Amino acid sequence: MSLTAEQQRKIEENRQRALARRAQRQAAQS
Amino acid sequence: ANGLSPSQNQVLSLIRSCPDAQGISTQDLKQRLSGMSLAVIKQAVEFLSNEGHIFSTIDEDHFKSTDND
Repeated sequence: MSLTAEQQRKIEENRQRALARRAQRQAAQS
Repeated sequence: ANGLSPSQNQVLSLIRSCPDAQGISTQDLKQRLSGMSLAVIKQAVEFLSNEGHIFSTIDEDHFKSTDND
């Protein structure tokens, strides 16, 4: 299945948000 | 060691191993984790998502890992 440009944009946006959440959680643990 | 339960680790490892751009669906996870109920899988997915280990892709039912590239 190939993704549309809009789907790819949304996926990248969600990925960046998840990375930010992960960094936040890691900072809270240390 | 990474603070995750065994079921959370199993779900995360399957999501990590999926090479598709759209990620893996909860139905696919259910099929591959035959011993695990959909409720347990969904709980694990929600936890992993909150922790930033995974994220939804084309819809709220497909997931990819933040560390598989």
